[in-house]
Amino acid sequence: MNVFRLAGDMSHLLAIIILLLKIWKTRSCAGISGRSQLLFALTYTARYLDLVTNWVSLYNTVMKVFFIATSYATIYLMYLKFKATYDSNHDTFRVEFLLLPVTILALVLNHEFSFMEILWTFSIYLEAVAILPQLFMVSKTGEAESITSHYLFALGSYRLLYIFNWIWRYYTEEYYDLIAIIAGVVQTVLYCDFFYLYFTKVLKGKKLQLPA
Amino acid sequence: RFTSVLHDEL
Repeated sequence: MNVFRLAGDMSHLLAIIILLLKIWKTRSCAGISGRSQLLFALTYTARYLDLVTNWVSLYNTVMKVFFIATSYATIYLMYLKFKATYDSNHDTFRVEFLLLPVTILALVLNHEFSFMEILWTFSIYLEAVAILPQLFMVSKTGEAESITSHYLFALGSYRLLYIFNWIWRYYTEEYYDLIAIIAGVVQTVLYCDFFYLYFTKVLKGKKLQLPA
Repeated sequence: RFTSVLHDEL
């Protein structure tokens, strides 16, 4: 554990809390992509099945349980409790275009051809692109509420902080995991355009609005 | 055998 990894995890935690609070306080999930949330739930389920086979630390276990539980809680709020506020006609990204290549890639490019390892690899690749339906939704409607922007900023920062953690681990432990690193870089790059808009608009008190 | 690779990150 180093400061970058901890900051990354805290940023990830914060993103989830912001999202849940936004939905709960406003009693609405307007502007949030249910498809991205479904992909995140699939990501955490596939990755954290190792809860039952592999003990790392109490910290890891608590975080894994939290990520799995909150991802399903989000889906429950979006698709059941506040279903009437879900903006489904703007949430039209075809997730099979992500799931199919990610599945094939996981079967071909992995550390070991075993059940748990392929699930882990699948989750790493899927997480990298899982935000695309959300970003697609923002670009389709041309805007995002400030709170949604803060959520996206915290979620995007998390993998960026992990990249610093991997650099740190490479120099201090000689540890590196190429699959996680490359997927993490792709994941972070997908947020670059959003980061730019966040700094130039949202932080100056303006709404995130894309030029027509 | 499930896997021999150990992942200690989240």
